[in-house]
Amino acid sequence: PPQRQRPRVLLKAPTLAEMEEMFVSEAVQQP
Amino acid sequence: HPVNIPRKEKDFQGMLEYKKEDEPKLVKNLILDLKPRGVAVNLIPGLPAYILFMCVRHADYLNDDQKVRSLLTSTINGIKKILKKRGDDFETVSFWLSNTCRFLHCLKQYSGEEGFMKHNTTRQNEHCLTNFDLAEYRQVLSDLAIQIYQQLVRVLENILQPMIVSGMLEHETIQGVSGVKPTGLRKRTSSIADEGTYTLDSIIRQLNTFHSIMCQHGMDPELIKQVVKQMFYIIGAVTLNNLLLRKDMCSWSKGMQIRYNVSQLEEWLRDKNLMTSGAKETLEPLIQAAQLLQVKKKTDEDAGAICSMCHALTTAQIVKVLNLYTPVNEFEERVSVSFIRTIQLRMRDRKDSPQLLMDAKHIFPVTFPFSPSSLALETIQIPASLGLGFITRV
Repeated sequence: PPQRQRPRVLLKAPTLAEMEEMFVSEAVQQP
Repeated sequence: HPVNIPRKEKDFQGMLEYKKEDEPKLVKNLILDLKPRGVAVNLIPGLPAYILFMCVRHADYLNDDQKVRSLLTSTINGIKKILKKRGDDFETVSFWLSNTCRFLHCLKQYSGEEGFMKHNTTRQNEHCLTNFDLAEYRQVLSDLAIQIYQQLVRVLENILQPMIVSGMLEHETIQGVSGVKPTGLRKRTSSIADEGTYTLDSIIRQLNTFHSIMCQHGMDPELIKQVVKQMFYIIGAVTLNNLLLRKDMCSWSKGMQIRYNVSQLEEWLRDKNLMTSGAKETLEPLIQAAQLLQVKKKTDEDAGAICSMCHALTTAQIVKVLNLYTPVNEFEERVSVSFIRTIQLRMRDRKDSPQLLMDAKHIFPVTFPFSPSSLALETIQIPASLGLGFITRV
C-alpha cells in the first residue's frame, strides 16, 4: 500500500434530503 | 488550440481535469442528456461512474475541497433529477442504479482504506485518494442507491402487474387438462378477446428483457439477483392473492397449470444461473397452494399431510383454498366441512398471522456488496460522442 504522508481530511456531507433542499433553494435563487 | 499529441497509457494517471465553470456542462452531458438507449449502449459498463470518479480524483489531487464537494453534490442532484424526469423508464433507472453503485464502489476501492484495497493492483493502489476522506459522501450515495433500487422495483412492478394474473392463472397452456371449466369462469368465445391476453411466455419474455438490460448496464451480479428475487416475489404474491379471491382458480387442473408455470419460471432461473438468488423460495406459498389443490382432501391422514406440507401458507390461506376448491369433473368432490374443521383444529397451535392476502408491495431490504473493478483507470478513454471535449486526461 502507498505511504500516506498525513491523514485524509474527512469531508462532511449533508444528508440526501439536505442536499435536495440546498439544490431547490439554489434553483429558486437563480433568475 | 492545443495540439493533441498521443501519449502512452502508462503516462496517464487515471484522472480527468475540468474547469470549475464546466461542472454544470459535465453534469448535463454525462447525466442529464445521456440516453441509455442511444450513445450509452456502446459505452463500457459503468463508464459515467468511472469518468465522474476520475474527475473527483483530480479535484482531490488539487486538494480543492470545494471542488470535490461541489462535484459530488451536483452529481447526486443530477442523478435525482434525471430519475424524476424519466423515472418510469426501466432502462434509465437500471442504468443509473448500476452507475451509482459503480461510483460508490470506486469511492471505496480507491479510498485508501485497507479493507477495500485487498484486490487492487499496485497501480490501482497508487490511484487512491490523497487528501480527502469521502466516507460521508459514500453514505449519501448508498442512500441514493437504495432510493433508485426502490424506484426500479416500482417500475418493474408496474410493467409486470398486468401480465401476472393472465399469464400465471388464466391462460392455459396445458391442453385438455381442465375439460369442463369450473363454474364462474368466464368463457371466451371470441378469439379477438384472446389477442390482448398475456401468457406465461409474455412474462418470461419480459423477464428476459429486464435481465438483459441489467447485464448490459454492468449491474453487479449480486444486485441482479436481488432484483430477480423481488420480481419473483411480486409474481408469486399477486398470483396467490388472486387465487385466494377467485373460486374459478381453485381447481385440480389450475393446480396443475400453476405447477407447470412455476416449473417454467424455475427453468428460467436455471438458464440464467440465478438459482442461488433466493427467487425460487419466494414462490413457495404459491407452490404449496397449487399442491393443496391437487392432494387428496378427505381423511385424517390427508389433513396431517396437508398441515406438514403447507408450512409457507397461513391457516387462513389453507382454509380459504379448501373452501374455494371447486370440482371440475365427476372424479373430484368438494371439500367437506368436517375436513376443514379437522385442519383448523390441527393448525390451532400454529402461531401464524391471521393474514389472508400476501403483501404484494413488500420490498426486501437491498444491500450493495462491495465489488471492486479490475479496470485500470489510466486506460479509460472518453468517446467523443459524450461531448466532454472540455475535460482533459491527466
